[in-house]
Amino acid sequence: AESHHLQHRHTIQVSSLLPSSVCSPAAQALDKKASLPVVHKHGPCSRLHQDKANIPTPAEVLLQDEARVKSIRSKLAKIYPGSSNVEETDAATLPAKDGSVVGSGNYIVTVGLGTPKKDLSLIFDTGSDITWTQCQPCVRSCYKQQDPIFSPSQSSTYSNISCTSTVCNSLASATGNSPGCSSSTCVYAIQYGDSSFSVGFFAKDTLTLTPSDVYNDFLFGCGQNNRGLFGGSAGLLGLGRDKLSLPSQTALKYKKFFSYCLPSSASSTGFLTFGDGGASKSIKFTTLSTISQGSSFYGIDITGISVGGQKLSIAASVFTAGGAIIDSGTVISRLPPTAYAALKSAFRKQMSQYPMAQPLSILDTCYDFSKYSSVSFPKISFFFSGGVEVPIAAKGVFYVSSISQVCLGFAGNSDDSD
Amino acid sequence: TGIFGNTQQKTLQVLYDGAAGRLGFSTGGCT
Repeated sequence: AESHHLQHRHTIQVSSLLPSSVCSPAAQALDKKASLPVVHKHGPCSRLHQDKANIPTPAEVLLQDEARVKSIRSKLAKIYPGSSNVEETDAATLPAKDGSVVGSGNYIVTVGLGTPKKDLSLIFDTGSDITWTQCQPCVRSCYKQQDPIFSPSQSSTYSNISCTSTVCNSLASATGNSPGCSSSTCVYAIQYGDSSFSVGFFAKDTLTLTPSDVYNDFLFGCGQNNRGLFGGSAGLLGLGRDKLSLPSQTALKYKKFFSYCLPSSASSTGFLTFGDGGASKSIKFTTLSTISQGSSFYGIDITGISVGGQKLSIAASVFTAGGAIIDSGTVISRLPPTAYAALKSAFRKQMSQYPMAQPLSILDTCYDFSKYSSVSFPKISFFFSGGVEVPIAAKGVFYVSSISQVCLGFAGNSDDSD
Repeated sequence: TGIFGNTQQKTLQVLYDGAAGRLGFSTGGCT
């Protein structure tokens, strides 16, 4: 019985819950083709880490995460008005100074743009489509970024897209806004739920992922008016399903195939690989579904959850009512309230030996581990359609504010039909 | 809509096969 008990629990050193101040690279796939290191935006492995003054607190990260989730809901509601109870004003009134829809718990990769290439640290985002970066001369406004701002005039391969081009019209689905036109040049505009935005010229230039993976005529937004903190990054790398996303634009070469690993902590590294070079043999597949209200999202079918080796009793309809997506930019998983209640209850029951701590923003199940050198906690698995079980890593169970406030890293939606 | 967020994706290899309409997971993806 003891062996069975241990098999379904993680035991870790409490000190390992906090990231180190020194970068310890851990990625393995970098020797493979078209593979880029992934780092946490504010960790010691990031070039943006120098901007320490702007690192948000854990509570601020959660606030920004709520902004992102509200923005996703707003986007779905906007496409099919009336299909949801989302109050768009709720999302629209969030302060832009809190960041942007891209939130704060995000991961960045460095790519090259232009000829000669200029390195840009971009947030990679499976929840949006268009890739954009801030551009000189920043006609209206640019926020502070760590890399030098991209200058089209210094790239021999840069060109603007004409208003009459068919790809100009593709912006409507990729951004949710009809394109504009300025001096015959196509103008894109993308606005997020918290009022942050990027507006500029729709353009094409050479995108360099690795020295051997160079993609010509990559369509992107050359931002002349950008607002939002974006954590010092140079913009956003859109990995959604729309035809203007990076996977779609490079489909001939990479067959819409990419993979990533997000590092265990902000002081470690992961990778983002395009093409099938980085696929593990032990990989288990589930079907990607389409969210009718938002076809650019990657829909997934969650079928169940287990805690400590025991599958929770949750009716299948609880998961199917609202559907689900996978998103690299949302920090905390959101579950139907019925499912979250079952998860929380089972988790708390199996953590009864530890003192609880104050809730942290949207997280209501927190523990004080300050008197422990090591802790053990139940393993959590998610089940997806096709019978795929995905064990959540030990580092994926908690969201850590401090050792005295370590919270179960899941939250409930307000309604099962969300 | 439920969301499978990035905290829970840590150290997993997450593979998007858009052409085949499938999503793959593998544990221990970063090391």
